[in-house]
Amino acid sequence: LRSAWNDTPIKWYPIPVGLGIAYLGFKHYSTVMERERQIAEQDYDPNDPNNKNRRVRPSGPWQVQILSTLPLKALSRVWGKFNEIPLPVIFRPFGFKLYAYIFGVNISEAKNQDLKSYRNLAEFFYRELDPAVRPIDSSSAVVSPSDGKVLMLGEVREGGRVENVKGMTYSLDALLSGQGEEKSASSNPASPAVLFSQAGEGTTKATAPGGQVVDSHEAFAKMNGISYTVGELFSGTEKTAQKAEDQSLPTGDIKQDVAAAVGPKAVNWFRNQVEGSKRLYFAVIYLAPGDYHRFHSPTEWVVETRRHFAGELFSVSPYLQAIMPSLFILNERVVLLGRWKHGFFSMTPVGATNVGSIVLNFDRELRTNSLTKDTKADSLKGHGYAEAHYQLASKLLGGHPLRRGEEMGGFRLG
Amino acid sequence: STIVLVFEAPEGKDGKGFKWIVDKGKTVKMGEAMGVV
Repeated sequence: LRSAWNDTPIKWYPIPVGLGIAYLGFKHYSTVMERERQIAEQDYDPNDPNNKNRRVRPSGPWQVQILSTLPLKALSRVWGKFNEIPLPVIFRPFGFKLYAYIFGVNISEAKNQDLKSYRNLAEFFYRELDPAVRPIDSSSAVVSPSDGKVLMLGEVREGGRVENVKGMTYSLDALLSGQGEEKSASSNPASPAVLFSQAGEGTTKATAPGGQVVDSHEAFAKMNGISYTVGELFSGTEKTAQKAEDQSLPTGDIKQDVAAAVGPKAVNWFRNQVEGSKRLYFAVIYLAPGDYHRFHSPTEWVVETRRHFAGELFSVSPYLQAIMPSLFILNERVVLLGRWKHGFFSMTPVGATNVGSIVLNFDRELRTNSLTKDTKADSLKGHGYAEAHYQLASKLLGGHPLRRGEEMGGFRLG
Repeated sequence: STIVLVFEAPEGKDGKGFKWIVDKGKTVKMGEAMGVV
């Protein structure tokens, strides 16, 4: 053995690169599987044997399983860094025109037509448009926040579930607040309709615009010393008139009296609660790689809260959305919650592998697709998102006001 | 990337309330009308 050990010459041979890559792939795959196993063990809650409130996991066919083993966020960051490499000036016009040809970009709409001035693809990707080519419709209630394709739209069904089209099914609560399946749709307590539901059966309370808490079925106008029920208020003067005789209430056209007594704002509010009930509506807009990637405000609203979920960065192509339920709940996203004239309003930009960085012009603190700050903060807090409030932006409005068509931010490469 | 809008609006019935004026699958431009009340 000693002579074999000493006398055998050592020769070095190159191993095939593919073998090396396969080894790294296997190593990463086993690490991910081990981590999932540990998480599963930690996640198990004896009080919740069916794991109803467990974190959502990627589920779907074999493509999804393979994707979920890839280091998507790391790939996205590398992709971002790669696209920030300055390009040679002489190559830029040709390169960007080739990109425009492949992805259908209309360069003539860009605000800055000098292609040599874009130092790299990341800058060209985040180009601005000439405002004249995107007139903002002023007569509608909601306009499109960006260029793209409407993948889904409709009304949110009972239980907060978004309508199931081509496999895109997810719970509203999980999307906006990361809570589990069984939560009710009333994730935003400030909405009047939600107030009604929160009080439980039979005893509903409502907060009138003036801030007084009243029972919606008893006396709405108590706050001004006049005793009217909601039903009497709007269901017809006959019934009310009788009651009036009983309780010596004023007769005649009671609506005018009420409006004068409590003010038009309160009347409008209750008319909405009784005559025009509210519904939750939703729309999903997909931005293709060649689309203009800045997003704008779809209406006049006030953003009150921002919730940043540092999730995964699966591709959000329509194909993957169709085979991967709850994709939007898994991906990195920034949920903006606020209100508009009809009540609750939210807008959620969802990142993807190639565009993992979501930027908000009015929120300098937000850092998405960042290895350091966000993910650690979230895990420390344990509820999966980093929250910020914009009350300081405007004390009077309680949030950051946005006008229809106003640029809010955008998606950057990587 | 994708943008999801979820909002509360008056129920669309009898010609009143909120109504979408675009369809699924339609390509939209930023600022284009999507829904009316």
